[in-house]
Amino acid sequence: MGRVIAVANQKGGVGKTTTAVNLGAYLAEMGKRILLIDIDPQGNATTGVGLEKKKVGKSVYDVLVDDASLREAILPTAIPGLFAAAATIDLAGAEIELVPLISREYRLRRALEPVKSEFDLTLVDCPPSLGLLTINALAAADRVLIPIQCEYYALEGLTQLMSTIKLVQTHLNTGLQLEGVALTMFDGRTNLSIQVVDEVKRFFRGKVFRSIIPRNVRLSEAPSHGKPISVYDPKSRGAEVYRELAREVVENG
Amino acid sequence: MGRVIAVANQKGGVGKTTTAVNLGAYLAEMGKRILLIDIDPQGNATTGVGLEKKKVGKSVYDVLVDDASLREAILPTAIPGLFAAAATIDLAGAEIELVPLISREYRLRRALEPVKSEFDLTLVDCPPSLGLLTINALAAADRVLIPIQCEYYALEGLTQLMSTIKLVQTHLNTGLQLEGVALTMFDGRTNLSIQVVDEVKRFFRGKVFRSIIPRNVRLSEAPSHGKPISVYDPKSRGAEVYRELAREVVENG
Ligand SMILES: Nc1ncnc2c1ncn2[C@@H]1O[C@H](COP(=O)(O)OP(=O)(O)OP(=O)(O)O)[C@@H](O)[C@H]1O
Ligand SMILES: Nc1ncnc2c1ncn2[C@@H]1O[C@H](COP(=O)(O)OP(=O)(O)OP(=O)(O)O)[C@@H](O)[C@H]1O
Ligand SMILES: [Mg+2]
Ligand SMILES: [Mg+2]
Repeated sequence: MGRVIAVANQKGGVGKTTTAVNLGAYLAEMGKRILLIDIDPQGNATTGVGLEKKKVGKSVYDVLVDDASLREAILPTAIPGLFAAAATIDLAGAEIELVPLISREYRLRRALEPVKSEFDLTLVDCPPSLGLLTINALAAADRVLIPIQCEYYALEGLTQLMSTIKLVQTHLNTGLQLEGVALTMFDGRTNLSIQVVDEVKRFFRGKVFRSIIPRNVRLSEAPSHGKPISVYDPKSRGAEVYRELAREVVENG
Repeated sequence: MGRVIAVANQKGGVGKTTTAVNLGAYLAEMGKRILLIDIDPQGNATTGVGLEKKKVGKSVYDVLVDDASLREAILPTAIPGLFAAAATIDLAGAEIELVPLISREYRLRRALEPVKSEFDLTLVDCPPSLGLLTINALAAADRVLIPIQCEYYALEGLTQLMSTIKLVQTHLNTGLQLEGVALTMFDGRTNLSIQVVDEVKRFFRGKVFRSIIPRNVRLSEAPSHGKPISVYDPKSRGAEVYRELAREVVENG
């Protein structure tokens, strides 16, 4: 009960949001009570679960910078069991506004304390950077799930990401562990994808989820309808594999 | 002579690096003398033109934070006419290290002053965020080129990006103009791509480059060989369209 998983990777466009939204939706479908926190100023996860930014009361910005209670920022989504705390455009200023604040790395961790045990799992969707927003997520998390796109450039940032995780483990959150690596946008027709999979399995020996998410256009269409894939097209290849990934996360326990 | 173009978009994985590297390579092939500056801590553009980070003398970090001269950081690449200033892993700390420094937004602009007129064009590859590194690029640039992936989530951040550009124009760089919008990873088989193209053309009336970059696996393979597409596979569909885009940029003058 009450585990927190940060979905993080500073490389852009690797499937962090797609993984956080669809994993959250399938875990909710399995009967779990899930909280999805969007700390990316772009607010893609907020849109991906169908919330409208203009209708949001308190946002993640209010929680991190103005000390609003997280409970006030939690909204239900159209998916039973899936709740979300929304990101709004003012969050873009938070990276710099947090710098002088006291205990700036622990703002999310402290905000989560009173609510996290009311959920089976909390997922935090991170922005593509290793700044104070992602640091807040790593400092608040029990585990970190790393989506890695099956592309060459995606391999380059891994050493940097792992050294940031080690820094957080040493200075901010000794209990932080690796939940696993999720390979995304796999295209079996290209050698590149196969080479990247081999490389990642060598680098993260034993920590790569069996479910490899294929490139599937239905996954990129779903957000334009404000729906996770479990609602938009549950029979699609992308949906099937995210459902399997959710089972693996539950098995990991 | 001496124009500076920032390649920027805080949405991750939209093709900023792929555009900066390949546009730079084709402009060099047309006989221009091009400087590519990598200010993304991931250093993908540095790898994309075949430079080895371990062999780099002075880096962009040294220039921005320690006031090293940019001239010392400029290296030739394997492509005649294309030069580069490399990003190294220490650049990851620059966002926070720059915050207390005097004239922190103008570090790149001041570093470019003495060298930019020796090049026909300077391209700056930005990280996927709107922090001080991207602000430095926008404050130093004459123009900004915005790659936009033909995907739904890529539309969400545009208002935020445009308001940041307006902020820079008002407070840091009144001469900054929009060079244009380059649509990337277009997949003609999906309705989504077509819808996004229509939407972007409406939002940026008249500022969208005619050349629409198709999704093409050869573009994502080239970086693993440290080569731009003009060298790796000049007959590929991706190469042809980047060559056309280079012609359009020259026409814009
Ligand atoms: N398996 C997939 N198949 C096809 N498209 C995908 C897949 N996963 C994600 N996408 C699409 O690719 C783009 C990038 O994915 P997403 O936005 O989830 O990545 P991200 O890591 O969250 O990006 P950012 O770094 O900007 O936060 C999106 O447009 C998304 O819809
Ligand atoms: N037209 C294309 N067709 C196929 N693959 C592409 C294309 N353009 C870019 N890619 C691949 O997509 C991924 C994302 O592109 P790229 O790294 O250039 O984006 P970016 O905006 O620079 O990412 P970041 O936000 O992390 O800096 C890379 O693996 C790249 O090789
Ligand atoms: Mg995202
Ligand atoms: Mg890049």
